[in-house]
Amino acid sequence: FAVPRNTDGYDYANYHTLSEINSFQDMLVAENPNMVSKIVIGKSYEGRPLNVLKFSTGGTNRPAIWIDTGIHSREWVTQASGTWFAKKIVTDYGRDPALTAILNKMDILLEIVTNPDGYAYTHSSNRMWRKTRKPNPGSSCVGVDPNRNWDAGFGEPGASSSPCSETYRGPSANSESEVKSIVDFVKSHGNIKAFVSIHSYSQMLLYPYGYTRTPAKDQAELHNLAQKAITDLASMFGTRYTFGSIIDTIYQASGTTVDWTYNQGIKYSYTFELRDTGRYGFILPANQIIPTAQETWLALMAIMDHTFKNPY
Amino acid sequence: KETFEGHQVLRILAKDDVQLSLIKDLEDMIQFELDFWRGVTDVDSPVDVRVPFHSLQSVKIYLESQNIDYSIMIHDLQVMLDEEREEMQSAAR
Repeated sequence: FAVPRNTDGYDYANYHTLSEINSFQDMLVAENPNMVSKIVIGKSYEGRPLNVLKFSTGGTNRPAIWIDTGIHSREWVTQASGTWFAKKIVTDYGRDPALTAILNKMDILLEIVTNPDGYAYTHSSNRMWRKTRKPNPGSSCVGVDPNRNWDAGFGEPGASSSPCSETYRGPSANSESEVKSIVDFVKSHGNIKAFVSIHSYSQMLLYPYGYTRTPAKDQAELHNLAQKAITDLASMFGTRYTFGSIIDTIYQASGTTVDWTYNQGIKYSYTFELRDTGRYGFILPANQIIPTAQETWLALMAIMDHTFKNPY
Repeated sequence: KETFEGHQVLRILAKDDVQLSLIKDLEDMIQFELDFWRGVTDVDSPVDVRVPFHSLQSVKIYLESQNIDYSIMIHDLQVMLDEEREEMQSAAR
């Protein structure tokens, strides 16, 4: 087996195991010591580190943009896209004026494998696994849907109370260490201005809320920015996205990530559903990783640039 | 290792809200052990659902008896998973 010796040799066009992604992250840190650092924000249920890459050009506690990929473990194209984003950030800094301006004032925080237990399980035991791996007392069914476990409308309609359901919300909000670790980090950081949680696959860009029909107070701005982001995304390969609030665009969903972040005061809270060829679902062929990442990057840049230019 | 021989992924298209509701009823039929890849939203959005081999006949009969259109998006999931694994191993080599 060929093990890449640096991040230039990493194969971005193929799927990788958790250990390979972890090695990639360590290499990126080693190659860019003045810009990239690795923060371990906690541990998964099975004891794996929850790694966040911090891209920073200096300062202390700068305003920050959070991006996480693949909280539902079987969505491999998201973790693969996250890896590509990490390399893109270090490559484009100093070359792309917009990204350079952002990084000169703000930090970017990137959690590439948000649910490492689940991701490892998809490689070893069940490719279709999407939840965490924590056992549920009194049930033979394992795991919680980490996108129903946040303290935003937790337990309301739009999540299941059955441990055997794919949308099981868990026994209580933040019961999953993968969620609680982000909650603690976001609260202690206190200066995160945009939060983008990336999933696949339905080709959507969504903003709060999911648990209530009450519009977010910034809905008009979030809507316009979503439109700009998906227009930029479509400019590369013509991929068409829908956009809107979670509850209006898909269905009522309670306990979701971006509803919580928005209620914490992070105005630019979005959740992505990346591309869908309509033929493969979660088994998206590896040759679509880079196109997916490339087009998504344009939308991310739109959100990051808007956040940078509209401080609050 | 859990395998998915004979599992199919169906793409279901509702014509109206009545059919949408009938598709949503499938979510509650836990004996089918369905895995909704794309959930029920509106008539403009397809529903993708992974159906285990043991439920295929029942689910298809249910859909056909309600005159609900569907197509087979993935004929045998395990075949695709085997191809994916082979591709990864080949790339690693």
